[in-house]
Amino acid sequence: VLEIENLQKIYMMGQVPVEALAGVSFKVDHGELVAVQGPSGSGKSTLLNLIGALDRPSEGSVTIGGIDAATLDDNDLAELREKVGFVFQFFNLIPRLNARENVELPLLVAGVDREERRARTEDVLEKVGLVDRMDHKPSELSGGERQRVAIARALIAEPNFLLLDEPTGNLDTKTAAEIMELVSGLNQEIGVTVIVVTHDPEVASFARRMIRLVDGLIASDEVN
Amino acid sequence: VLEIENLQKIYMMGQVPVEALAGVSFKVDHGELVAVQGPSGSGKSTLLNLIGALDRPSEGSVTIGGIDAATLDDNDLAELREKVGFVFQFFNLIPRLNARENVELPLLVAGVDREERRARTEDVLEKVGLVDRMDHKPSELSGGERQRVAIARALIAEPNFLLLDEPTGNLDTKTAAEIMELVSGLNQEIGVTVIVVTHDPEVASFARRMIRLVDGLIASDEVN
Ligand SMILES: Nc1ncnc2c1ncn2[C@@H]1O[C@H](COP(=O)(O)OP(=O)(O)OP(=O)(O)O)[C@@H](O)[C@H]1O
Ligand SMILES: Nc1ncnc2c1ncn2[C@@H]1O[C@H](COP(=O)(O)OP(=O)(O)OP(=O)(O)O)[C@@H](O)[C@H]1O
Ligand SMILES: [Mg+2]
Ligand SMILES: [Mg+2]
Repeated sequence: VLEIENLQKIYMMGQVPVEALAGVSFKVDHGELVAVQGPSGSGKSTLLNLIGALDRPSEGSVTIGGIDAATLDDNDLAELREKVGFVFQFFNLIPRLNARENVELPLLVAGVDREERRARTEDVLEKVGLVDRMDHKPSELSGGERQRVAIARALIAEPNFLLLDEPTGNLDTKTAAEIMELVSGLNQEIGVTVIVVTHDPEVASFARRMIRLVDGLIASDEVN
Repeated sequence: VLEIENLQKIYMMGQVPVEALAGVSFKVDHGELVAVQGPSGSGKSTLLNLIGALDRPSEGSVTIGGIDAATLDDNDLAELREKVGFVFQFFNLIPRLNARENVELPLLVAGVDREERRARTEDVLEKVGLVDRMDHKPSELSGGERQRVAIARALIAEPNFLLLDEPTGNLDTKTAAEIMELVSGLNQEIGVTVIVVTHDPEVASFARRMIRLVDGLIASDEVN
C-alpha cells in the first residue's frame, strides 16, 4: 500500500537549511497498524504530512497504491487525499463551524446527500462520545473534545488508510483507550491501514510494529 | 496563597446552560505542587482560567494572596496576571513572532532593558532545549517545540505562581521529564507554587497532592 524511498525534507530558514527528514525508507502493507515514535522535533509530523501528500519532499518518493504522489497534479492530489483520513497534531478544525459541520465536511465535499450526511455524522460523533457537544464550535469545546471532533472527521468518509498525529495527546487514559479501540477495530475488522504517531506507550501498544525516528532518520523498526 | 470558594462556571449555548464547574472549593498553600486530573471535558481548563483571572466565574470566588479577583478592575487584573505564569493548553503563541520574541514578550511588557531581556530569554530557551530554534516562528516549529516555547514564556518573568495546562501533552517521555524537573526545581528551591493539569501519570507523580475533577466537581483531593 505504501512505499517510502529515501525521503528527505529540508526547510530553508533564510540561508540555513533545517533537515527535518534526512533519508527515510520503509514499506507498509495493507492492513498494518504501525506506531511511529521519537523525540520532539525528530520529524514525525513532517513524515506524516509527506505521506498524506500535504507537502512535497525535497528528495525521495512516496508511493501509495502504486502511484507516486510527486507525479500527480493538484487535482489528483486532492482526490488521493480523500481516500486518506488525517488527524492533524493541532486538529485544523474550522473555527466558525460547529462540531457537526466540521465532521460533515468531507461528506459535503464528496456530494453525499443531506439525510445520509446527518445520520453518519451523528453516528461517528456518538462513537467518540460527543453527542452532547454537536452544536459547539471549537472555541466552545475543551481540548480533548476538539481532538475527538478531529478524529471523527477523519473517520467519517470511511478511508482505507488512516494517518494519526498524536491522536490522544489531549485525552485522559480512559478516553484515549476508547479511541484506540475504535481505530484498532477498524484495522482488524475491515482492514484499514493505520500509521499513528504517539508519545504514549499505551497507544503504541495497539500497534504490531514500531518505527522509531531520531533526527530525521529511522533508528529502529521492530515488531511490537 | 489561593482560596477557591464554591466556584461555578456556566456557559450559555443559546438557551441551554453548560455547567463546566458546578461548585469547587479548595485552598492551596504557598510552595505547594498540586496536580489536577480528570476526564476530558470535566472542567480542568475552565478552573485554571478562572484562577488565572482570564475569565470571570458565574458564582463563587477566587482569592489570590488575600485579593478577590472579582473586586479588581481590568488594570489591576492585568497586574495580577503578571505575577502568575500561565501555560495554555494550546499555547497561544503569537504567530508572527519567532520563539525568542514570544518568550521575551513578558519582559518587554514589564519594561526590562534589551540587554537583560536577551540574556534571560536565551537562558530560558536553553533550559527547555530550544537554543537552535530561537529564530523559528510557531509555524516553523514542531508541536513539542511550540509547547516548550510556551513553557519558557511562562517562566521568563520568574513568577511565584505557575498554572500549567497539560504542559507535556506534545512531548516525548524524556523531554516531558526534563520539563518537570525544571518546574519541580523551581518549586523546591525557590518555593514557586504550582498547579499542573495533566493526563500523564508520570507528570502527576511530581506533585505531592492530587485533585480529581469529574463533571465540574471535586471527586477526590488526596496526598500523593
Ligand atoms: N465557551 C464555551 N461554551 C460552551 N461550553 C463550553 C465552553 N468552553 C468550554 N465548554 C464546555 O465546558 C466543559 C469543560 O471544559 P474544559 O475546557 O474546562 O474541560 P477540560 O477538563 O479542560 O477537558 P480536556 O481534558 O478535554 O482539555 C466542556 O464539556 C466544554 O464542552
Ligand atoms: N516550516 C519549517 N521551517 C523550518 N523548520 C521546520 C519547519 N517545520 C518543522 N521544522 C523543523 O523540523 C523539525 C521536525 O519537525 P516535526 O514537526 O516533523 O517534528 P515532530 O517529530 O513531529 O516533533 P513533535 O513530537 O514535537 O511534534 C523540527 O525540529 C522543526 O523545528
Ligand atoms: Mg509533531
Ligand atoms: Mg483542558
